[in-house]
Amino acid sequence: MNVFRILGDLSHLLAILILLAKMWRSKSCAGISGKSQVLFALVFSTRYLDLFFVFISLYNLVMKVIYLLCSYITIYMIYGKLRKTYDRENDTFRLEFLLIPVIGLSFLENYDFIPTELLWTFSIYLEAVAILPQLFMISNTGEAETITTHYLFFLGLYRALYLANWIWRYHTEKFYDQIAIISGVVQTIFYCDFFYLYITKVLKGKKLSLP
Amino acid sequence: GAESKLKDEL
Repeated sequence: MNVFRILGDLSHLLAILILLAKMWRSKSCAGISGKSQVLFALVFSTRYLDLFFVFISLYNLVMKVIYLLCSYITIYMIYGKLRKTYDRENDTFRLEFLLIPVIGLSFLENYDFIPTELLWTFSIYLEAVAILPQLFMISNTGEAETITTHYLFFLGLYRALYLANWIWRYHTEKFYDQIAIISGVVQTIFYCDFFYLYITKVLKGKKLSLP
Repeated sequence: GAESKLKDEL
């Protein structure tokens, strides 16, 4: 464990809690892509199955349980409690355009052709593209609530910090996880446009609105 | 690439 990974996990946890707080306080999930949240729940469900078979550390166990719980609560809020505020018309990204290539690539590029490895690989590739429906929705509506931009910022920052973690681990313990690293780079690149808007607009107190 | 080692990362 290193500082980049701890900060990355905390950034991820903060993002998830910001989203829940936004929905809880505003009693609305306007501007939130339910599709992205479904993909995140799928990422956690396929990656954290080892929860029941392998004990790595208390930290690892607790964080996995929190992520799984929060992701399902988030989906319950969007499609259950606050479904009247769910902006279905703007959340139109075709999930099959993400799931089919990700499933295909998981079968092609993996470390081992066994169920647990295929599921882990699927979750890594899926996480890289899971935010696309949310970014697509913002481009559809042309703007995003400020609290939503903070959610996206910490969500993007988490994997960027993981990139630093992999650089650190490579130099200190020759650790190199090619699938996770390449996927993490792609995932972070998808946020670059948003990061630019966040830093030039939101941090200056303006509202995030796309040109 | 690395083999399928213990997945200690989240």
